[in-house]
Amino acid sequence: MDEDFDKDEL
Amino acid sequence: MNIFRLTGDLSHLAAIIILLLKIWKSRSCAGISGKSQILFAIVFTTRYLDLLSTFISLYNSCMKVIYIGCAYATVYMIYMKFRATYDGNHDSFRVEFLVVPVGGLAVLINHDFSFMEILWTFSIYLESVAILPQLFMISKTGEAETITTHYLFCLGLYRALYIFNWVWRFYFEGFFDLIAIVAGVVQTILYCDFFYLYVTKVLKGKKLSLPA
Repeated sequence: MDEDFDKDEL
Repeated sequence: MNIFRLTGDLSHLAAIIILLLKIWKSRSCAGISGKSQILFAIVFTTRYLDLLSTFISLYNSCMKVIYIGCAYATVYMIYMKFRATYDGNHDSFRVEFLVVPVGGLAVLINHDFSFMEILWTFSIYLESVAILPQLFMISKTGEAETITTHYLFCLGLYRALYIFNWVWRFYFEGFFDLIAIVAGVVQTILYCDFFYLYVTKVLKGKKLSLPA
């Protein structure tokens, strides 16, 4: 699973 | 960004500042679990390594720097500056029972088997249980200072608000991250017992004391 998880959460 | 995430972050920031000021002004860390604070410092360090590589926004970078700075300042005050007031006897939770399983789980269940992604997953899982030494310490001492309960309330509220943020993002952005959601729900559930005591006692002006 290599969805693009945008890590914009703190 | 949505209102739940913003208020969640501000609640988290409030918790961190409340704790820092409590220790600094009272020059005492009595009743505070140093182990939980070390775990939080590890959580922020492993999650915010991207500070060096990715710029998301000024808000994002500033908050990360503040969180990491306050976390290490708190650990420094507990174990160095005011170590004479640290209640090590009651801060006896075996954190290795948290870190090892969480580390194993992060290697097994993650979105991508890469170094940064596993570190991020580790920090998400660790954060969900990082408060356990603090809750354990309160159960052992049978009480908590009122300011400490306000700290815990803000800390618990932050992740509860994040759950509403994830619901919001699922409906309006189609975004969801199962790992963060499951860990966030577990984290919030761990506070339920405390939330009940906080609402029924502290908000009524009583001191939080547990039947020893």
